Amino acid sequence: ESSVDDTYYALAALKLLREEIPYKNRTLKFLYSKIEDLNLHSAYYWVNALHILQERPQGASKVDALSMLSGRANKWVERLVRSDMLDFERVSLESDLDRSRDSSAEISSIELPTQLEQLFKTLDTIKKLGLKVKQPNIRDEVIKKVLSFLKPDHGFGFTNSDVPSTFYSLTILS
Amino acid sequence: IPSKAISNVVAYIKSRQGEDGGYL
Repeated sequence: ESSVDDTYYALAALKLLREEIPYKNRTLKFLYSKIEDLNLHSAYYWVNALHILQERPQGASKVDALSMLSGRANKWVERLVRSDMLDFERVSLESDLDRSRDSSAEISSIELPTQLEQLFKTLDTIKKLGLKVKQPNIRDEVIKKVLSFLKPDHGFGFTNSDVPSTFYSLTILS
Repeated sequence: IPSKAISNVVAYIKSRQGEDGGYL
């Protein structure tokens, strides 16, 4: 079954190769058919796929969709910055890493989206939609949250610093 | 990347497009 993520990567690859996008209108229709199902992760790919198609969500039939996505994105930011869900996710991530260290070193290389990656993707989605975060003072909280990931070696990360996390942090802070 | 390889990759990506217009 077609997915929003795969559609973004296919469009990005075609763009990279300077190929014309085939059946563009059909792809747009597909993307709009998925708007009800978007989550924090897929919304990022949805907006970027539209970006490649040089299409901004607008027009009478798309206003509701845009408004719904805006509302959801704002909730995601709030959850990422304020909610206890983060602690739950952190605990679950740590226990996964502990388990993988005990059983096999190979499994420990499994990639999980970090809070910084999720925050970066959500804020990027909001920016590309041409929206602003609605909650007052959230900007200060986002900055405080990101700075909490600063490590003594001057990189950013969850347990230890890493380059992708440092990139996400710098992009959010800039 | 050799041009032959590029055209093959393009064909591959295009083959991944479903009837619904999305890719899988």
